Amino acid sequence: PHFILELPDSDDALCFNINDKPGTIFNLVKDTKSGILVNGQTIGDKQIPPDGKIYTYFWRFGIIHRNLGVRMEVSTKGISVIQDGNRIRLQWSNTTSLKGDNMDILVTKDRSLTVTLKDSVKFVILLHKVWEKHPYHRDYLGFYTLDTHLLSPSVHGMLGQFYHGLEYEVTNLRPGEVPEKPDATMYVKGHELNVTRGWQRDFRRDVKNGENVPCWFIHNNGTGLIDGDISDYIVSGLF
Amino acid sequence: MQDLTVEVLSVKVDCVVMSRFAHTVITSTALNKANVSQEIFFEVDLPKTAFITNFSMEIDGQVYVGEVKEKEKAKKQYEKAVSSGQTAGLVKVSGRKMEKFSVSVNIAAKSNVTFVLTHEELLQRKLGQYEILTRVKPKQLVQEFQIVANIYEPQGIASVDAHATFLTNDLLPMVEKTVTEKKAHIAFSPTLDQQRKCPDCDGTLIDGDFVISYDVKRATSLGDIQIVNGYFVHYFAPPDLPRVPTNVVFVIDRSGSMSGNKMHQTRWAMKAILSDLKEDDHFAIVEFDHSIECWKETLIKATKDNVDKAIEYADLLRPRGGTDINSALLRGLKMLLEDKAEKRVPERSVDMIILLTDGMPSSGETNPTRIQENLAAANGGNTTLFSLGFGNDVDYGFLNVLSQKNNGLARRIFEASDAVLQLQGFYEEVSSPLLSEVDLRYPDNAVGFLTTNHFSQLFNGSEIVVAGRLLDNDLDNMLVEVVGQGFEENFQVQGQTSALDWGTIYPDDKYIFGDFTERLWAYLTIQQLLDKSNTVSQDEKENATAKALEMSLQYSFVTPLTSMVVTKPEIENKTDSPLIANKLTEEERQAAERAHPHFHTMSSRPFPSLTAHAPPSYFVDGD
Repeated sequence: PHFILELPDSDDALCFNINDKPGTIFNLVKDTKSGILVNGQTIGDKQIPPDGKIYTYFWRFGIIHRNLGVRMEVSTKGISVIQDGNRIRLQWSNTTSLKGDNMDILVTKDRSLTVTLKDSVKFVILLHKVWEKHPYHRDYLGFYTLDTHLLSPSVHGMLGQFYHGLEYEVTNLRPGEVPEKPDATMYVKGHELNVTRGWQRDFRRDVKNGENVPCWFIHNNGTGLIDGDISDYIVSGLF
Repeated sequence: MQDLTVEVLSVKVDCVVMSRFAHTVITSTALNKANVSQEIFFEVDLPKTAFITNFSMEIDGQVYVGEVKEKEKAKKQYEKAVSSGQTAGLVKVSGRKMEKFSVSVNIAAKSNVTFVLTHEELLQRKLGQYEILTRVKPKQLVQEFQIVANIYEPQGIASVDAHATFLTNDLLPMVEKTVTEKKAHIAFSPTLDQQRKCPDCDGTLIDGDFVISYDVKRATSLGDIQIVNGYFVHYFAPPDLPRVPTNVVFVIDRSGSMSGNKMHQTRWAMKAILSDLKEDDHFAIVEFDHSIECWKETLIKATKDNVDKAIEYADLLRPRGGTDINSALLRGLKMLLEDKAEKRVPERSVDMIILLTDGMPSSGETNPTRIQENLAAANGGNTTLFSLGFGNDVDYGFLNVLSQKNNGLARRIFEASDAVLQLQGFYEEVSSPLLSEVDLRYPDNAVGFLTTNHFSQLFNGSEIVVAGRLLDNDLDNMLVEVVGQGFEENFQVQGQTSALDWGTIYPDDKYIFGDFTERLWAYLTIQQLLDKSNTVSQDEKENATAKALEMSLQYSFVTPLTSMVVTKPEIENKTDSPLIANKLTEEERQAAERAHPHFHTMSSRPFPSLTAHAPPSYFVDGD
C-alpha cells in the first residue's frame, strides 16, 4: 500500500510504500486517550505477477471507538458495525445512510464508506473493485482520514503519528535516475534522508483513475520518516 | 569602495531623456588617501536594455578612453588575458532588470581617479508608463551625491513620479520635481548629513533603486512624429481605442520538473489570470506532460460561470510526466484555427497562445528546431505565441525563437516568491490588444532604412516606435498613414507631419542632444537585426549580423557583437591586463544565474495554522 501525507501548509505531500508479507496486520491509528484504534490487514495479488514483485493492499480494516462503544469491520466483502452489542451488516452493493447519536455512516454503492464518529474523527474507506476474472488483482480498500484535529496529541500509528503536523525541510535538489523525478535531501525527525520527487494517486474524486498527487517519496518502507520501523506497527489481530 | 583610505568625492548620475531616448552619464571621483598605491573599484548597475556607449578613466590628468571593437577581434587581440580569465566578467548579471559594470584600477598614493560611464536606451512604454531606473550603492558617505534627470517630451508630459526604495520620510522632500508642459526636471542631492544612517555614524542610507516613471500626452490618433537632422521617429499609441476581444489558449506544462513551487505558483497565477479575462474573450486550457489534456474541446466564452469552472480545473493542476511541447502547441493551435474557421469565436478578435513551461522538450518531438518549424508552418503567421519560461533551467533561446517565429516574444519568469505577480503582470501587458495587423506607412520615395513597420498587435499601455532615415535631407514634412484592424471597424488614419522647431519648444535649453533621433534609429535597428538573426536562414542571418556589427561599431554601442576595451595605465612599472566589457545575452545571464543560483529550500511550517482552505489529508491506498 502507498501512504500519502498531504500537508497544505507547505503545499506539498510526502509519500512512502509499505511492503510486507500478505496477511500482515498493521496499526494505522491508535489514540488511547480517545479510545480509537484502526488496524488494517493486507492481501497480496492472486499470483505473483511477471515482474516477480509481490504487491500488497489493504483489504480489511478493524476500527474501534472504545468511548463510543463502536466497533467496525470493513472488508472488500462487506461492512459490519457493532454498537452497544447490536450488530448491523451493510453491503457495498447498496447505497445506505445511517444517522446515530454518536456516529453517521454513509455507504455509496460499490464505491465508498464515510464514517463520522462524534467529536473525534471522520474517515472514508474506498472500495476498489477489480474485474473478478483479473489474473492477478483482487478488490482492495483505501483508507482516508478527513478530520483528525480532535484526536489527542498522543495519537500514533502508521498514519496517526502525522496527524498533528510534521516539520521537515527539503533541500539540495539534484537530478535523479529519471529526469522527471529529481532527488533531494530531506531533514525530518532528526534524520537526513535521500528522497525522490514522484507522485501517488488519490482516488477520492475519481475512484477508477485517481488523481496524481506530487509528493516527496521516502524510500525503504518510509524508514526515517515513520517512528521506528514497520515491525513496530505489526499487530496480531484486527482488534 | 574598499575602506576609508579611499574617499569618494562625488557620485553623479545625469540622465537626459529626449523623446523616450535616455542618455545617462554616471561620473564618480575618488581619492586614494593612503601613502601607497591601491586598487580602486568602480561598480555601476545599468538597465539590461541599455547599451554602454562610452567609458573613461581620468588619472592624474591623463584620460584613458574605452574603445568599442568587434567582439571577436577584441578577444583575439587580448586572447591571453581573456583565456586566463583576467578580463572576464566586467559586465555581470545584477538582478532581473540590471547588469553590473565593474572595473578596478591601481591608483598611486594621494591620487584622484574619475570614472565616467555612459549608456543609452530607448525607454519602453509598459502598462502606460516609461521607467528610468537608477540603482545606487555608494557604500560610504559621498561629499557630492547627485541624481539629476531632465526629461524632454515635445508631445507633452502627462504625469511624472519619482520614488526610491531607500527614501525615508525625512529624505522624501529632498526629491526636487519640476514639471512644465513639455519638460520635467527631477533632482536628488542629499548632503553628507542627510545621507547618514544615524547622526553619529558613517553608514549611508543611500542604497537601492531610484525610479522615475512618467507618461506622455497622447492627443492624436496618428501618434507623434518627430523629424530631426534627417531622421524621423514615429511614436504610435492612439488614445481611446476600444479593446479587441482575445481568443487565448493557455498551454500549461505539468511535467514532473514543474513540481513544488513552480506548480503551486502556476495554479495561483492561472487563478489570477483567468479572473482577469473579460466577458467577451474566449479561452481554452491545454495541459501537457508527455500526454495532452484539454479542459474543453473548443474555446469557450469567458463568462463568470465558465471562468469559475476553469479556476476549479486549474486548481487541480498537478505535475507528472515528460514534456511534449510540440504536440501541446499544435493541439492548442488546431483548436484556435478550427474555432475560427467554424466561427465559434468572433471574427474581429485576436488569437494568442500563452505557453508556460520550465523545460526542454523531453517527449514526442524533442528537436527544438523541428518544433519551431512545425509550429510556424502550422500557424502561418495567424496566431501570436507568447512563451513564459519558468526558472533557471529553461532554454530561453529555444522559446525566444519559437515565439519570434510566431509573431510573439518570450519572457523569463524568475523562480521566486513573486513569480505569480510576474506571470500576472505579463498577462496584463498582452491581455488588452487595441489593434491587430498594424501597418505604419511612409512615402517610399521619401524615407528609407525603416525599422520594423508592421506589428501583429498594439496592446493597451504599450507603444509602437518606428524610425527611419529621410532620403531627402531637405524634406521637412511628409504624409504618414497608419492602418490596422480594430474592434468593430478598421482603423485608418492619415496625416501630414513636419519637422519640429526645437528652438521654439525649448527656448531656454541649449541644443543638448541633437543626434538623438539618429541614435534612436540605430539602437532600434540593431535590436531588430539581432532579433532577426535568430529566426532567418543562415545567409540572412550572416547579413543581419554583419549589418548589426557595422552599426554597433559606427555608433559605439556595446552590443552582443562588440566589446569595449580599455587599456589600463601602468603604475609603478606594473602592467595591468586590458579591461574588456561585453554585453550579456539573455542566455549568458541565465547561465550566470545557474552557476550562482539563489538558494532554494522548501520547508514546512509547524502546524497550528491548520485553518487553511484545504485540510491536511492522510491516507493509504493502493494502485
